[in-house]
Amino acid sequence: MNIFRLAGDVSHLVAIIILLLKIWRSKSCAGISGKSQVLFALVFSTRYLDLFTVFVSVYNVVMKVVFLALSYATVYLIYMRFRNSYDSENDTFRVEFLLVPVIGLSFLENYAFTPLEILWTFSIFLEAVAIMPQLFMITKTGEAESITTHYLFFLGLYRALYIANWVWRYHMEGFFDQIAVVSGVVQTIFYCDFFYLYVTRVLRGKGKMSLP
Amino acid sequence: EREQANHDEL
Repeated sequence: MNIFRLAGDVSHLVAIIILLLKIWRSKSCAGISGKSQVLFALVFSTRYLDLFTVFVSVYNVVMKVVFLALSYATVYLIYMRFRNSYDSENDTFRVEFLLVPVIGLSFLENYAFTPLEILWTFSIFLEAVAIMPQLFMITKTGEAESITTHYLFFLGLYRALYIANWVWRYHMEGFFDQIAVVSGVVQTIFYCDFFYLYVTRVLRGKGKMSLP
Repeated sequence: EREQANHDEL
């Protein structure tokens, strides 16, 4: 464990909590892509099956359980509790365009052709594109509430910190996980455009981030 | 297959 990975995991946790609290306190999920949240719950569900097969550390187990619980709670709030505020007209990204290539690629490119490894690889590739429905929804509505942008900021920060973690681990431990690194870099690139908008609009105190 | 079968990252 290194400071970059710890900070990345904390940033990821903060993002998830920001979104969950926003939905719970405003009792509304307007502007939130339920599809992205379902994809994230799927990412955690397919990646954390090793909870039952290997013990890495207490931290690892606790964080996995927390991420699973919070992501399912978020999906529950969107599609059950506050479903009447769910903006289905704008949450129209065709997730099958993400799932089919990701499933295909995880069968082609993996470390071992075993169910757990293929599911792990699937979760890595899926996480890289899981935010697309949310970013698509923002471009469609042309704006995002500032809380939603903070959520996206911390998600992007988590990815950037993980890249720093991989640089650190490569130099300190000779560790290099090619699938995670390639997929993680692609995922981080998707946030770059958002980061620019976040800094130039949200941090300038405009409140909402409205796209040009 | 390449190494990295035990995944210790979240």
